[in-house]
Amino acid sequence: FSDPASNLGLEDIIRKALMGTVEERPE
Amino acid sequence: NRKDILLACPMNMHPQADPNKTPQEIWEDFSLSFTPAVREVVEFAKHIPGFSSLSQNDQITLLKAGTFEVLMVRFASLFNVKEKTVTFISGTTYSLEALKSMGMGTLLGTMFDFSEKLSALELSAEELGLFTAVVLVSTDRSGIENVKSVEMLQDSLIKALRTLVSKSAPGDVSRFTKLLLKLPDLRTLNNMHSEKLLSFRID
Repeated sequence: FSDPASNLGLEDIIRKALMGTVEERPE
Repeated sequence: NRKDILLACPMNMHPQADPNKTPQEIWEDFSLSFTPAVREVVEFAKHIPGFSSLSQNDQITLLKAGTFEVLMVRFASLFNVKEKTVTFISGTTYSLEALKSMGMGTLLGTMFDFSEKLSALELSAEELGLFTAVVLVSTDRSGIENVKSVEMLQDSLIKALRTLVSKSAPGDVSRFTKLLLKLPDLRTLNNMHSEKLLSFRID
């Protein structure tokens, strides 16, 4: 499977969470 | 026809999409639970001793490959084997028959099998936490730069898990083996899940 998880934007969420740059979206 | 959109993942509110919602709105509803769940996996990983000393590439690569396997362990209890039901994130419970009549199939059945075997091991919270760490570092290694350091981390976590499991059930030698045998089960589940993901696109 080339990169199925990219369909969900998984890497973007992971990168932001790892770098600690969590968007301030209303939870 | 939006009425027929099937949302198989229990991190959705319900298995059937609200016909009045656009695909974008359906996706946004899903990401309200999916995104925090992924962030939680990342926070969990940061607390695994040794994980943060891996290279950033290797941390991201492991997390990309292993997040769904970790989520399957984390949400295994949503699949109630005794009752033959699945509880979606809204708290609403659906029977296996109902979900099958909606079109769900092998992945659902395989998830039930996994949930049954995992709960049969009756892991403590500590054992489950350490097992989940082993799951993450045992995931697919494609794209890993420093395989040696990942293997060393995996080794130390498996040793710690063996010590913990044998301490809580000294007499039951097979318990640890059964636990490790969950890893290939999770890989199969993850591959099946990846197939479903391939058919899903967000633009």
